[in-house]
Amino acid sequence: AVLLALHDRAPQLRTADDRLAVTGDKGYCLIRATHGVSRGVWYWECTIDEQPEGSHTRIGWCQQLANLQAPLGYDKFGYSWRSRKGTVFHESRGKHYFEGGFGEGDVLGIMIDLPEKN
Amino acid sequence: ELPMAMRYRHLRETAREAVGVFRSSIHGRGLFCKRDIDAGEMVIEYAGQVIRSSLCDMREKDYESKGIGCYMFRIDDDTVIDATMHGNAARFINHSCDPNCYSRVVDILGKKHIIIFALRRILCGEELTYDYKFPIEEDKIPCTCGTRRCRKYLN
Amino acid sequence: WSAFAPDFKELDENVEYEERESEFDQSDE
Repeated sequence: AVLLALHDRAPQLRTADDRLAVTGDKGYCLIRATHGVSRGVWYWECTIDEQPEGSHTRIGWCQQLANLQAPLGYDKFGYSWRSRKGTVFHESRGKHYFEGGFGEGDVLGIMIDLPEKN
Repeated sequence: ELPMAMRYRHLRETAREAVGVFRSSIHGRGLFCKRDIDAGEMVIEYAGQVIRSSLCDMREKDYESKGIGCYMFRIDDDTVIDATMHGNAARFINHSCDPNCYSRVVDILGKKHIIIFALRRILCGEELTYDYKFPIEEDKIPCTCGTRRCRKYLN
Repeated sequence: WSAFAPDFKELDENVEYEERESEFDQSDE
């Protein structure tokens, strides 16, 4: 089963016992899943259970080397979608993507389309 | 012999009178003591902004671009004290290969502090120095401590 | 001595730095 990794995450993040939920505070950091993909079209879903005032998430896909102590999309190894204003990030550059953003109660679908070869 | 937390509280009252900044021969500015200090005494805390170490590179680049010297001290893998823009006189302590002080990360009531202690008895007016621990980097920085036991380079 | 660094703020003890939401962002939209 694909779960949230215990050994591939920023140590200050707290994962739920079923390893299907993660909570963090005081500064962006990153957790990866236990499984990755290398070709083809893949899609994963998540739900924003809680989003207290002033807190935000950046969700998406990243490679093994993405920095765990920075938000997803900080470096060239990750692509993220931010709950605030729905901005997408890659290499720390934000681009307008989705009006209004997302938040508590939303179900998000994150797709990646990789070439079949190489 | 007093508990660390009690010594730290006492330090908070006295550090300001005990040290001052002066034009140091080691490097531009330095810290000197305004009274005699006993061996093992707490001299001053290296106080500053507690930041996550993942912010260091960005800040260093930012300070460099503004021509500001970078005053940072690592507490542990995750945490750094950045005293460049928020700090106290301790940021001016120079390095020496033959120091009269040493630095220690001390846990005071659950919070980590960087404290500078006296290695030996230090007489009033002496410059305070400690043996910096530098990150290993490619380019070597010449050491200007001028002591007989100088290692010639800072890292 | 705090005149040595412009905009320098003198501290007696450590200050926890509160990161901004955009702390790591070079450009935000």
